[in-house]
Amino acid sequence: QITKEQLGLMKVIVDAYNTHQIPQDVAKKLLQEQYSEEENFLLLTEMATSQVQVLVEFTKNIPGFLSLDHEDQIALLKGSAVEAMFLRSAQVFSRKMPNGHTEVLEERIRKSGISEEFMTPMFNFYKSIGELHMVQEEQALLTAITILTPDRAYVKDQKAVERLQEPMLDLLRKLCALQHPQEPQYFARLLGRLTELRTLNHYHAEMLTSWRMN
Amino acid sequence: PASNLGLEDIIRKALMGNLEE
Repeated sequence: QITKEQLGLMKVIVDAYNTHQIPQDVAKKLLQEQYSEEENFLLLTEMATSQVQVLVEFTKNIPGFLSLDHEDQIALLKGSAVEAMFLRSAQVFSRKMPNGHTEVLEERIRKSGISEEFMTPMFNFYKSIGELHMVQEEQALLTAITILTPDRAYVKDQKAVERLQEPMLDLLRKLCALQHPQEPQYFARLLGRLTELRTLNHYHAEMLTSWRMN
Repeated sequence: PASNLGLEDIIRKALMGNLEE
């Protein structure tokens, strides 16, 4: 059973998740027609920068985060920025978009100089996230859990991070049991997505390098 | 493009809360 305290925690996380979104004007640019490859590339870079800023604003609201060691805060954010970005953009692809928008987005990403080798794992991830039909609370909590990953590089006090992540994992487990009673494996499947996310980190780093070269 | 160094700058600046620059 979810305790009153956990309900409070969930509300804080979901409110922060909803409050801090990519600004409408930036997001709208993604849907405008006819961009050249260079413009697509610059647009995606602008989106990535905006997503990182949104991520930091969201993370500041995670109870206890700002009381962590300052450099550990940086290490956690740096270590999770790419994963949180893919997790967030996956929801854009899985939400019911007005007809044609998803195709325009996909087309834009395919025509931005990113090679097929990185595209496939990314769209596979979007598909596997879409199949889960996550509710907003699950998306917000999973993002917070991704950020509070204790074993990120350069994190000094891993125990302190664990103490923040644990209640989130417990809450997500209970939420999954409530939301998906007929799917006892649902929580495990969600955590499985986090493993898939980590592989995207590797692809993203290689993608940046190849972008720089062309 | 936002290089890795850029990523840390964006994070530090956002953490300090002065996004307007």
